Amino acid sequence: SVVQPSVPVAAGPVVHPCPGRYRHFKV
Amino acid sequence: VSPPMIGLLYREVNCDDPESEQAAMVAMDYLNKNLFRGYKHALNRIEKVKVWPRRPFGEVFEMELDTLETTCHALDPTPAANCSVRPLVEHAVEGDCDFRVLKQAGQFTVLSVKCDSSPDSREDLKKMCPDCPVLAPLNHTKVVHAADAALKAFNTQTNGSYFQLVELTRANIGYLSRTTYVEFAMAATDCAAQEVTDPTKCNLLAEKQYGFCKGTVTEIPRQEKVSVTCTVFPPQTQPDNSPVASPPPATLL
Repeated sequence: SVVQPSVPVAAGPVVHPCPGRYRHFKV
Repeated sequence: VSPPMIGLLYREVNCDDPESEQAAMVAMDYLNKNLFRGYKHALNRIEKVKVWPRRPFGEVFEMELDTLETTCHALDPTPAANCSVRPLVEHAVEGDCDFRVLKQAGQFTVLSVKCDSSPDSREDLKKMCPDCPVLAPLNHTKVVHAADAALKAFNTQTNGSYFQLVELTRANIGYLSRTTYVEFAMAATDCAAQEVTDPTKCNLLAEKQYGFCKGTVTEIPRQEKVSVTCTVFPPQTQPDNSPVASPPPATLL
């Protein structure tokens, strides 16, 4: 078996697919 | 219990994905072109998107959109894109809309729409702006009187057609209940404003002409001061006869 050596993983941006951005303001 | 595999039928799309935004724009355009009362709305946020496959071709975008009321009345011919969103200090009104939009051969078509609208809470408005007047009930005696007085003032000053009230759309009662502000839509009749004796005998013109007014009635000792500003729109065909993105029929609730 081949084992991947431990590689530090950079924390990526958290993806929030929904809901989307406010175009005006939050009510 | 849900049928097995049902969760795998649709694909999720990022709410800010260009494809979602394109579908939302078509949906908002459809909504505003088919409104006949209240105010035009602007897209505020795409809340949720599910894309379902459609047989034999295409996909259906099931979308939840948050909208905000603009300052343009539904009968105002100004394109919705040019209408300002009503600011929070004027007691904003938001809409929650469920749309089904078909995408076929790269074209989006609205299949159905259902919207509910509600004003921002009084508490939130007062927290942000303690002196801002909140929306008043449209059947409030002062509100109804203010609209009648403002319309009467307009008809007294005009040399054209006599205008009838179409709908009262917005009102607030200001400081110490002395000032009442109203917004309303009106329509031209076949009577001349300066000659009308019995307004109940006046009929709306075949070629509809609408207007939109903002009026204020201020109570001063033993009398009242009325001011009104109206915009009369060019004659137009009725909104329900206006051309709509094809193909019909979509459901509009």
